[in-house]
Amino acid sequence: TIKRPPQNPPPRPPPEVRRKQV
Amino acid sequence: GPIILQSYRVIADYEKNSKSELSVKDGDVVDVVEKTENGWWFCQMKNKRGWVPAAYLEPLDSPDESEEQDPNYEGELHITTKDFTGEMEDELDVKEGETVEVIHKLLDGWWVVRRGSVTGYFPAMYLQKSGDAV
Repeated sequence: TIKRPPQNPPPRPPPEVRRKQV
Repeated sequence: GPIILQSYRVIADYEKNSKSELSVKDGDVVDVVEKTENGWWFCQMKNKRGWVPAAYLEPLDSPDESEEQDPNYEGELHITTKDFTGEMEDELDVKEGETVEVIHKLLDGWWVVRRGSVTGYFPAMYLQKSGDAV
């Protein structure tokens, strides 16, 4: 069985990744 | 028949913050078992399993192909289920129980939301479609 996902929002993408997405 | 899981490449190190999460390193390859709209994806890597933020993953076979839905500029009405104060400038501060318009449902669990004349990112986890039962 799959556990419930964490109850907090996931972190935003790290800055180096955000640059890649632009 | 067999269930074929999608493989994703990890694009930045992620250190887990709770027991149900999985720590991964840049370049790791994981199989995604379940995707949630909240931006947490349940992954397995060798004999380990846990939740990983979708923002840290890109499809192994087609890294340039976007899986994102198109934005809906008319906005889809949602109610906020929790007070939220943004930590970044581009995040929206909204109290619980407010009505907002969802413009873009992003896979990373941070949706583009409009409230009045202000637009910003808001956690999908704290949104409930307007009209849906609690």
